Amino acid sequence: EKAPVTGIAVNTEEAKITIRQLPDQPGVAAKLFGKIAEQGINVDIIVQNIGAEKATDVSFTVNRSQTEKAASTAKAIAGELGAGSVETDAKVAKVSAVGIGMRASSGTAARFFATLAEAGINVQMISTSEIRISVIIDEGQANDAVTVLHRAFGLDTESEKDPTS
Amino acid sequence: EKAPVTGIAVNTEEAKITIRQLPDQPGVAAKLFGKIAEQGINVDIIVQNIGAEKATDVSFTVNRSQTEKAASTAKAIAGELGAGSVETDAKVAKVSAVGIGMRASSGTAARFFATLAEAGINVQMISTSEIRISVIIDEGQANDAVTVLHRAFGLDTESEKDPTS
Ligand SMILES: C[C@@H](O)[C@H](N)C(=O)O
Ligand SMILES: C[C@@H](O)[C@H](N)C(=O)O
Repeated sequence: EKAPVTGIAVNTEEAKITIRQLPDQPGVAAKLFGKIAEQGINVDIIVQNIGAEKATDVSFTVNRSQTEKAASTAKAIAGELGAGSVETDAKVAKVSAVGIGMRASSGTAARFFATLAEAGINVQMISTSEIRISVIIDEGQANDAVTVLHRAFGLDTESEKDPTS
Repeated sequence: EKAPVTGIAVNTEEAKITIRQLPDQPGVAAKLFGKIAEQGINVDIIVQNIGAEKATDVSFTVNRSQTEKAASTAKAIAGELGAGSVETDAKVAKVSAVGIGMRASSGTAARFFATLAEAGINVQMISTSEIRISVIIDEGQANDAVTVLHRAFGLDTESEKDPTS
């Protein structure tokens, strides 16, 4: 049986910016990420869940070296768009399970989350695709996360350094 | 210059389940997706943003044929975990821009969102990776989204049907 997960990737150089309560209408994400691109800020992941009552939160991660720039850009945009507060966390890491055809196996996601839970690691954010399950966790728990995930998926203990780092 | 986006994928057979206000502590995602896997429900994407005040929302999409099963499973779990309400929307579509090395180009995300905005399409959810920008939108706007995105990224008007459909 083909292994659903072929590697664990980690990026411990991330910072997360969250803009709370952006107006949930066309053009808002465009303005935000347009401004961010103008500022030469490289965005890694973007996560937005569906909002309630016409507003929603948007988070994105950047390389930690760009934390200040990203935070101030986000604050400027939040002001212009009538959003709520901006939160910054420079102590996060992104950990991912990578594989082909993981989608059909919701058991893979279940195992991924159960593995982190057993290690006492809180999952702050989740973003998945067919070939990748990514979570944002506390940077201090990144090493533990990589270790337990390798063990859970029967992988070599060489963690694959995320090319985004 | 290499084209950052090489294809537009669409899945118009999706339904979205959102569980509001899950307790934000280790083990919650594990229980939820463990139960979902047990029920044989195939999950496409999972999105969770960082919560406020010890709770957060988790959304996931499934094939529309599994809407009822996914919704009732989510409600059962929400009850057990002390979460808030469960929302179901069977009228969504997932639209994605796919490419290699998009991450370095936050201009790609900006163009993607601006293109949808100009067509009056509201972005309900966002989930990205280095090689894919995915959004959940109203199913009724999926055709427009695919058309305007092909045009914006200079692509053939043959949309690549998402293998998850
Ligand atoms: C919040 C933001 O994503 C908004 N819904 C938009 O379409 O731009
Ligand atoms: C909400 C859920 O993701 C929780 N934080 C967990 O770690 O399981």
